[in-house]
Formats: sequence, C-alpha cells, structure tokens
Amino acid sequence: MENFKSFGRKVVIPFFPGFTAITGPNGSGKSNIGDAIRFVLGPKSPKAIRAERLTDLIFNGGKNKKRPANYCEVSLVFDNRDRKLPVDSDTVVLTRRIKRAPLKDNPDNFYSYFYINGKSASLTDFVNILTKARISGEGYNLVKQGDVTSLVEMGPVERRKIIDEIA
Amino acid sequence: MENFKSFGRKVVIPFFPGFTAITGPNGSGKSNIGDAIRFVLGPKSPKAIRAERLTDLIFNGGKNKKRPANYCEVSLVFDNRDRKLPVDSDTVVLTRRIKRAPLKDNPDNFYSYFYINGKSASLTDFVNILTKARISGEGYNLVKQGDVTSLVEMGPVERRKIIDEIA
Amino acid sequence: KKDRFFEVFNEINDNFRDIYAELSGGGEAYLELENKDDPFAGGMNIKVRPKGKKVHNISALSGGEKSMASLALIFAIQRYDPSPFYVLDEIDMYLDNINAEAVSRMIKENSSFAQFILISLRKVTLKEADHIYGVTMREDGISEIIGAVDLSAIGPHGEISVGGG
Amino acid sequence: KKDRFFEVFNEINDNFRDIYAELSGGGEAYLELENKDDPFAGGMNIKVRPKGKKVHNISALSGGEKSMASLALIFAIQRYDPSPFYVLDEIDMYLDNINAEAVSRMIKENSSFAQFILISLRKVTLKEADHIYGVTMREDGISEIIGAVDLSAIGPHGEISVGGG
Ligand SMILES: Nc1ncnc2c1ncn2[C@@H]1O[C@H](COP(=O)(O)OP(=O)(O)OP(=O)(O)O)[C@@H](O)[C@H]1O
Ligand SMILES: Nc1ncnc2c1ncn2[C@@H]1O[C@H](COP(=O)(O)OP(=O)(O)OP(=O)(O)O)[C@@H](O)[C@H]1O
Ligand SMILES: [Mg+2]
Ligand SMILES: [Mg+2]
Repeated sequence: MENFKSFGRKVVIPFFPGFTAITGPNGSGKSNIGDAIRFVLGPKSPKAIRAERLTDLIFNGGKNKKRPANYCEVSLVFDNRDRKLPVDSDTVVLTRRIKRAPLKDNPDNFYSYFYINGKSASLTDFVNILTKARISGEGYNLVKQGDVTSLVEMGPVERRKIIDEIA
Repeated sequence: MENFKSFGRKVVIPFFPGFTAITGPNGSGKSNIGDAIRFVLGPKSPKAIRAERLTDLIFNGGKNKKRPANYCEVSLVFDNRDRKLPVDSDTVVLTRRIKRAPLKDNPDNFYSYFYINGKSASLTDFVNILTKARISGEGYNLVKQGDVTSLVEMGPVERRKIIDEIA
Repeated sequence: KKDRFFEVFNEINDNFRDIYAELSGGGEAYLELENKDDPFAGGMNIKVRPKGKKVHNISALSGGEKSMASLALIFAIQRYDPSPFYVLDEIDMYLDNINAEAVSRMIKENSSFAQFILISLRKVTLKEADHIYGVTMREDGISEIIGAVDLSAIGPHGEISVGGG
Repeated sequence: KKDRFFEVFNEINDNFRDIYAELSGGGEAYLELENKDDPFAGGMNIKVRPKGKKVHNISALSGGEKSMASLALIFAIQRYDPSPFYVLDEIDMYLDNINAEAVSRMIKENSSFAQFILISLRKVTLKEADHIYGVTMREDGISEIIGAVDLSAIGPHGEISVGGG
C-alpha cells in the first residue's frame, strides 16, 4: 500500500492465517485498510470505498499541504497454492494503481492501472480471476463499518440473492 | 408506562434534572424507553418507534404466550412551573393510550386515546401544546440508536431546515 | 425572515466552531450555506478539519470523526436554544475511549441547563452520570427497571448485580 | 437450478439455526422463503426468537439482537462455503460485553478454516485475536502501522503505547 488515503508512504501489512485484529484511536486509519482491500477487488462504485472520485484515494498531503501525492497503489498478495485463483503460480499479486492526469477542463482526471504478478492487465482480468475464486468487492464476507445489521435490514429478495450466488 | 413493548407491567421512571444514564444488556428494553417517550410526543409514523402498526406497541405476553395485553399506556409528566407548555398548571401529564379493538376483517384495529392532566383530548391538542414549547417527536434533541451521525449524513437542505425551525 | 435566519445561523456557527475545537482537542469545523444571498434557496453543509489534517470531504471522515462533528452541532444548537430534555441512544458507539470521555464530560457540563437521558453500554460514559438506571429482561420476557445503580455494581460484562429481589 | 438452490438453502438454514442457538445461548432463528414453490419468485426472510421471547417482527428487535442474527447468518454461510478471508469492521459496536465475547470466541474457532481480519475498539474482542496491529495517526496526518501489539500495552483509553520510535 503506497499513498492510499491516509497512508502517505509505502506500508506493508502481512496478514497471517487465523484471527488478526486491528485497533487504534478514531480517525487513525483502520477503516482505510479495509477500503484498500476492497479497492483492489474492484467494487462497482467509488462510494463502496468512501470516495466521491477515485482521486480522493490518493494521499492528499496531510497537514503540510505542500505535497499531495501523484498516485496511489495497493497490492494484495494471495497465497495461491490451492490454485483457487485461476493463475498458475503459488503467489498471486494483484496490484491496482491510480495516477493523477489533470486536464484543463477536468482536474480530477486520472489513469487506472492493473497488474497481475507485475504484468499489465485490465479490470476485466481482475474480475474474471476473482469471480472464479468467488471473491468480490461486495461479498457478504466484507462488512463495512456501520453495516453489521445489513443482512437483517436488507430487502428479502436481495437477501435471497446471496443464496443464489452460492448455489 | 404500562404494557408498553417489553414493559409488561406498570412501571414508573422518575427523571431527575441533570444527567441520567440507562444501561443494561442487549435486548433488555433500554431503547424501548426512548420509544415510549417518542410515542407520547406523537411522531408522524409508527416507524419512528420501531413498529409497523401501533398495536405492535402493546405488550405481547412475552414467553408465556397466553396473555398478550389489551392496551398500552404511557404518561409523560412535565414540570411546567416555567409555563413553557401553554397549560395553566405546575405539572402537565400527557397520557397516550392504545387499546386493541379487533374487527372481523382487521384484527389489528385499535382505538387511540389522549389525555391532558387526566382530561380527554386529541392528538391535535397534544401537537398544539408541544409545538408551542418547541418539543416534537422528531426533534434534533432525540437521537435514535444508530443515528448519531445523521446530522452529518443528511442532505444539505434538510440540515438547513433545522436552523429554520429555530429561527 | 432572512435577517432572523442569519442571526440564528451566525450564533450557532460560532458555537459549532468553539465546541468542535474543544471536543476534538484542536480541530476546526464550520457551517457553510450553499446560497449565501438567499439561504432558503439552498442547503447548509458541514466542513470539518480534524486536528492535523486537511479539510475533508465529509464522506472521507471516519465513523468516530463523523460522530464528533454531529454531536458538536447538537451541542451548538443546545447552547443557543436549549430543548428542555435530550434522549440520546448509544451516541458513543463509534467513539474510542478518549472521545467518549470528552463527550460525556461535555454532557455533564450541559446538564445544568437541560435534562440529559443517555442510553449507553460503556463505563467511560456511565461514570459521568448523576443517576444510573439499570434495565434487565426477566426470564418471562418482561423488562424491569433497577433503581439507582452504583457504577461499581456493574460487572466487567455490563451485567448489573441487583441487590435484594 | 431449483434443486441446487434448495440444497444450499437447507444446509445454510440448518447451520443458521444451530449457530444462532449457540451464539445467543438458546434463542431460535430460521430462514423462511416467501415462495416455497418457486424461490426465485420471492425473497427470503429471517425469523428470530431471542431466548425467553415471542417470535418477533424483525423490526422490533434491538440493535444488539439484530447484530447477533446478522452475524449468525454470516457464520452459517461460512460453515457451508467458506470465503478465503473476512474483513469485519466494528461488528461489535452494538454488542454488550457478553455477546461481544461470544462472537469473538466463535470467530477464533472459525479462524482455523478461513482468515479473519477484524477492526475493533473493544478489549473484549481484541483479546481473542492471534495477532493485533495498532494504527496511529502521526502529527503530520500520516497513518502508521505498529507491528504486533501486546494486549497489555493497550491503555484504558484504547491508546497504544509504542515501544521505540
Ligand atoms: N486521500 C486522503 N489523504 C489523506 N488522508 C485521508 C485521505 N482520505 C481519507 N483520509 C483520512 O483518513 C481518516 C479516516 O480514517 P479511517 O476512516 O480509516 O479511521 P478509523 O481508524 O477507521 O476511525 P474510526 O475508529 O473513527 O472508525 C480521515 O480523517 C481522513 O482525514
Ligand atoms: N410489544 C412487545 N411486547 C413484548 N416485547 C416486545 C414488544 N416490542 C418489542 N419487544 C421486545 O423488546 C426487545 C428490544 O428491546 P430494546 O430495543 O429496548 O433493547 P435494548 O436494551 O435497547 O438493547 P440493545 O442494547 O441491543 O440496543 C426485543 O427483544 C423485543 O422482543
Ligand atoms: Mg473506522
Ligand atoms: Mg437499544
């Protein structure tokens, strides 16, 4: 993770098997880690990662306003020994990068880059690989802050669709 | 409060001036007390007190299903020495009562009763008195569980209207 | 009508600025009208800059930061035009202990001007209260109120040990 | 297609019943199809009866009771078809300490089949974790990760005392 939201540097967070907890004061950046994971999984809309435009994800310089970053990048490293992801390698690194490319009429313009194990790819490649492993940016296994009761509060048809997807 | 939601008996809760806290395990009935207060203040819809129909507010008998109650009643006792409420007495008791009146084609039928200091009144009387004292079932001073960030998340026009009401 | 609106708006905005700075230990917040010339033609936005950060689009704020901004606005309105009573249900649910304490301290101060009724599961909030009521659910599904509860009687799991029957 | 749906539905419903009973210490919960003959023509409802209560319309349940039902359904699906990883952000926010402990215990058990990443402010949840990461915000507005944090290093206010720099 580099320059993603409040993580204004390069940061590596190893996730071990088992139960990992993340804690810290309000506003420290905990939920931003969840957003970073969802960002790579390609949710349908930026709202799912609490951003209005994708350039909101790029570190904005924090207190010393001088140097907002130009790009942000997040890589998810999957252990693929069980070949759940249809890629023939023991580890699969999915990298997504957003780079500012301001135009005269649109300062928020940006370029989006996708990489699979370092090789350039597209969002469709990502979605194809992830769907085969039944991983998605909006799955029931990702619960956003404040959404814990959503399975109970959503409409009956939307709830039934969760079973459809598994069947 | 009598037979209101999970309070299947007559219960009196004195609220002293200052800071009163209510605590207890999940599902014990804390938020039901908040609903009881809002019920008397006459919110526009039963949804504001977590009910689909007003008869959902009547104690349903709890575990021993034999005897759901027939009616529920809540009284709010106001200290009116400062005459904020346009009623000429030191204490004002607003009582609201719902009584089941099942019909053949509508088992959830009910009668609604309103009393001011024991004398029969109507919802409009309640609303007239409360509006003069600037009290309402949907005021900014009543925050429902889960709604703490609503002032930040609501639309800009709805937010401006809060200032309009004070002006 | 417009003059009256601005009088109220400016007072509440000043309060909001002061109260947010106090609650968040140095952050900046203010209210902004979409249409300054004719306020009734537009809405009102909240601008927040938590301490040590750039001014943000409100949707990028964290759960705790949004709660603090919301509560600061409630207190700002209260300072200008207090309601006779407040019923606040688990307003501390997103707050870490430091912020929860700052909020309940402010409520304690405000409770000399208005009546506050707070529902909470957290000791850090309960300890500031003048009176504490416990609510329990009996075996048969009926809720019961326990009178004045002593904070030390609340167990580590939030259960309330009830003296007597 | 319909047969396959019923196979999955029945398995998950059985899991849901068992897991909710375990999590809530004896309550009853099940899934109900709006249209049993043609499931795709209708939706699916959740029916919950917390211990000692009548079956309720889901909207009358408390915040904590709704959370327990939601989490039981997540675990029921996981038991049938585990996802490789779970990212759960403050799922304990409505829970009292007893329920928060029951949930984090179950997560601990389930974490031998899948990877769980939980964001939480509460010690009762953190204490079950194998690894704890701390996140702090520096003066200049940059977030930093603190490696493996020892539970005893977390102060009463949730602040993390950081060894070294
Ligand atoms: N592009 C960005 N550049 C810099 N900072 C950002 C950016 N986007 C969001 N932030 C900061 O991230 C902070 C929010 O972080 P986050 O939501 O992860 O907090 P949290 O640790 O989950 O807190 P809580 O416990 O209150 O939920 C905001 O204060 C915001 O200033
Ligand atoms: N008409 C009714 N008759 C009997 N019980 C009812 C009725 N309406 C609601 N209840 C019960 O009230 C309970 C919910 O109470 P409430 O929402 O006040 O809990 P709470 O103490 O706020 O819990 P939490 O800490 O989880 O928010 C439900 O379990 C429901 O069974
Ligand atoms: Mg968060
Ligand atoms: Mg509640």
